[in-house]
Amino acid sequence: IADRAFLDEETLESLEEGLIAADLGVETSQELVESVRKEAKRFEGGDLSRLRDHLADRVAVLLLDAPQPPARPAGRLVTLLVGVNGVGKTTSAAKLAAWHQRHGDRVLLAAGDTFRAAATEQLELWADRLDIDVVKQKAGADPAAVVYDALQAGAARSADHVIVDTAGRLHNRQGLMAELAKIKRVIERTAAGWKKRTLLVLDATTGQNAISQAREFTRHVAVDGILLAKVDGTAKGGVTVAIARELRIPVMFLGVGEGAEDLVEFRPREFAEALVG
Amino acid sequence: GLQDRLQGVFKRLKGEGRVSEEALQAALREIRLALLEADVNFRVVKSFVARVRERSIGSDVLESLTAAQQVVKIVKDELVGILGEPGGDLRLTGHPSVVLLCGLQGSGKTTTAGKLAKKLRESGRQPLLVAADLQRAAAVEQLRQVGAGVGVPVLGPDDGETAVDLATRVSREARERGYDVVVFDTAGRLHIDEALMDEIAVLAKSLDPTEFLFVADAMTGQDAVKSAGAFGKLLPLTGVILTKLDGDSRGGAALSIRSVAEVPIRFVGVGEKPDDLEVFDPERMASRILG
Ligand SMILES: Nc1nc2c(ncn2[C@@H]2O[C@H](COP(=O)(O)OP(=O)(O)OP(=O)(O)O)[C@@H](O)[C@H]2O)c(=O)[nH]1
Ligand SMILES: Nc1nc2c(ncn2[C@@H]2O[C@H](COP(=O)(O)OP(=O)(O)OP(=O)(O)O)[C@@H](O)[C@H]2O)c(=O)[nH]1
Ligand SMILES: [Mg+2]
Ligand SMILES: [Mg+2]
Repeated sequence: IADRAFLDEETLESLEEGLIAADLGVETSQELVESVRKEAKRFEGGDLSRLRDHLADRVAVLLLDAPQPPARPAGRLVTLLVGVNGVGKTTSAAKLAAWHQRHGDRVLLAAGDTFRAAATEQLELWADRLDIDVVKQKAGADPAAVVYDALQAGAARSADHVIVDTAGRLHNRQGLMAELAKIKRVIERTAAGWKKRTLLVLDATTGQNAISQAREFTRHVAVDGILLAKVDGTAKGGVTVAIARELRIPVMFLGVGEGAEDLVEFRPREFAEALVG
Repeated sequence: GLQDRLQGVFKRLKGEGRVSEEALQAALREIRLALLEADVNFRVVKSFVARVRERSIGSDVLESLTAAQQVVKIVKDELVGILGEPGGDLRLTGHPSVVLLCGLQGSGKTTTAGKLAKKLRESGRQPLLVAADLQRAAAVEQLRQVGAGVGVPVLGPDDGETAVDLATRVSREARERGYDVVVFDTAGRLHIDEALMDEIAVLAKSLDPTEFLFVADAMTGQDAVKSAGAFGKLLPLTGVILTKLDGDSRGGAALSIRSVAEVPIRFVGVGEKPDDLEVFDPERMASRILG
């Protein structure tokens, strides 16, 4: 919006378009621009970067509507990674394992995708590179059984953290969602004394369908946080603002590349600034 | 759906017989909203709505008692017009013909390679799958298993071979061994990764594919114009395959991609199994986008 320093309709419209372009969605974008319009007088004749800052503040407020739990809670932890196909769950499982390992945790990986071609091999390769144990079974095994084994092994080997990878599944497949709910029940029964969290992995390139994904997944397995992958691309992942607003689910981590180190903790203000651009 | 929303608008604002400029503006806003909610890129929406406006004003549609219905028909026709022809068979000329796949990370290339190979085998061809993703953990193994599942042999890289070396070797070996189609799977890549975009451009030069297909995820949002636009600009694409249409995303990315990549959508992925590939149907896609 160049160097225009006053809030005419055209400036407000291009502000809204900028937010829509970042995948915040029409409703959230309109709401944000309305909140800026109300304060229009404050910015008349001022410089545009102040307006951008103000907008970033308002985006951050929406994100903080979903309070962030600690990235590394104290005590023993089980993390369940869920999400639709191809978003980055397996790679994120490896990155999360590496991240916790760097923080001194003893990590165990569970190869809970027993369905897709070479899913277990993929996780095994990562585990090997990171020198982390992985619990697996033959292809076609019941994923709940793998998870059960992994939790038993985790307890026996004094692991601090068990990270469970699962098969990609579309949220409109009832049978697959039921399978996931069963995996979660196994975790709750078997890891009774452990802290537990379910992270929904979302692809930053995904549009408004991410809201539908978050809604459905949390309905079946109560999602505690989002791991937003592929933020190193050009997509900004603004749909997470709408998700924070509507479902109060916070983003906890960002995937910023394909390597084991490419995982960072979510910083709402920083993210908001990147969205507003 | 959209028709009900437009009925509401026209009922409220139609006045005595003629649809006012105000009603038309309100209707166009509803159309814009519907398309943005469906993830069509906002610039594509802008020019689309402008065209719908032209057509609505230019006709006597707005005077009609069924104005809402007629405007929806204009919108649908315009959508189908942009989405293009129904997909058809793969173009296979060359000995062997090469079908090269490309796309962003996780879009469904490896799975789609298996689907295409199965389709080719069932149509009487001798396909060969080539595992040219040397980057992703267990990518070659994944394609080997996919190939085994559809009864199509898979050629993988030798130790130390680059994707381009492999391409050179494949063209020769495929011919020698009597394969008449080669389906080339490649690593997922970002359109902003210059080195990897160069790599696949070089690969395409060496293989001279008769089909160079961009495999894209149907749930992609506003970014679809950036990625598809870059791939279309930098590479000699011949078509697009849209995957994961068995989900519930509205699929507005189809319109964005078709608008910027300027190549037709040929097939759609509708599941994880080797049979889950359908020929692209623009009418069905238009209805889906409109919700
Ligand atoms: N650029 C980039 N690529 C990523 C990121 N995270 C994952 N990927 C890539 O995305 C692709 C898919 O990743 P996976 O980890 O296999 O995704 P998944 O969700 O486990 O896939 P399914 O198990 O098949 O559902 C791979 O090529 C990864 O390297 C990221 O943060 N940035
Ligand atoms: N439901 C559904 N899943 C699909 C479809 N196409 C692919 N998948 C799934 O999407 C995930 C990613 O597919 P891949 O074939 O590994 O994707 P890719 O593009 O090769 O990934 P990279 O090589 O890492 O870039 C897998 O879980 C596939 O089973 C589809 O049409 N529908
Ligand atoms: Mg996986
Ligand atoms: Mg692949």
